[in-house]
Amino acid sequence: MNVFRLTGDLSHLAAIIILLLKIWKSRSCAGISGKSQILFAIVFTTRYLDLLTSFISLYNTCMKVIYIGCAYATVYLIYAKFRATYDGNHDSFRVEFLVVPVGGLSVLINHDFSPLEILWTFSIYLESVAILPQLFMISKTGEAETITTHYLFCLGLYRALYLFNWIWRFYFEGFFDMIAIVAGVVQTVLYCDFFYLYVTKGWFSRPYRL
Amino acid sequence: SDSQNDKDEL
Repeated sequence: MNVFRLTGDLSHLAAIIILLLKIWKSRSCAGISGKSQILFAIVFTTRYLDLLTSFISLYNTCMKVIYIGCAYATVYLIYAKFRATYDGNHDSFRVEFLVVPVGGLSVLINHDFSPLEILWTFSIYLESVAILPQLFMISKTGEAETITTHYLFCLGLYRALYLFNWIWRFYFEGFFDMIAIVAGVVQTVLYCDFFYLYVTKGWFSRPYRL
Repeated sequence: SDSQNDKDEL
């Protein structure tokens, strides 16, 4: 554990809670892509199956349980509790174009050809692109609420901080995981355009427009 | 091996 890893995790946690609270307080999920949230629920489920097979640390277990719980709570709010406010017409990204190639890639390129490892790899690849339906939705409507941009900023910052964590771990522990690193770079790059807009526009205008 | 993921990360 280093400072980049910890702040990355906290940034991720902040993003998840910001989104959950935003939907809960406003009693609306307008402008939020339910498809991205389903993808994140799949990401956490397939990655954290090791909760059932191995114990790493109390911190590790707690965070995994919180992430999974919040992901499903978010999906529940969007598709059940506040379904009437869900903007399905604008959430039109074809997720099969992500899930199918990612599934194929995780079978082809993985550390070990075993069910748990392939599912872990699938979750890493899927996470890197899971935000695309949300970004697509924002580009389609041309605007996002300020709080949604804070959510996206924290979510993007988390993987960027993990990149520094991986650099740290490579230098000080000689550890690297090429699958996580390449997917993490892809994931961070997808947010670059958004980061730029967030910094130059997001802090000063409301509502946020692309 | 060193390049194997250790599953400690989230």
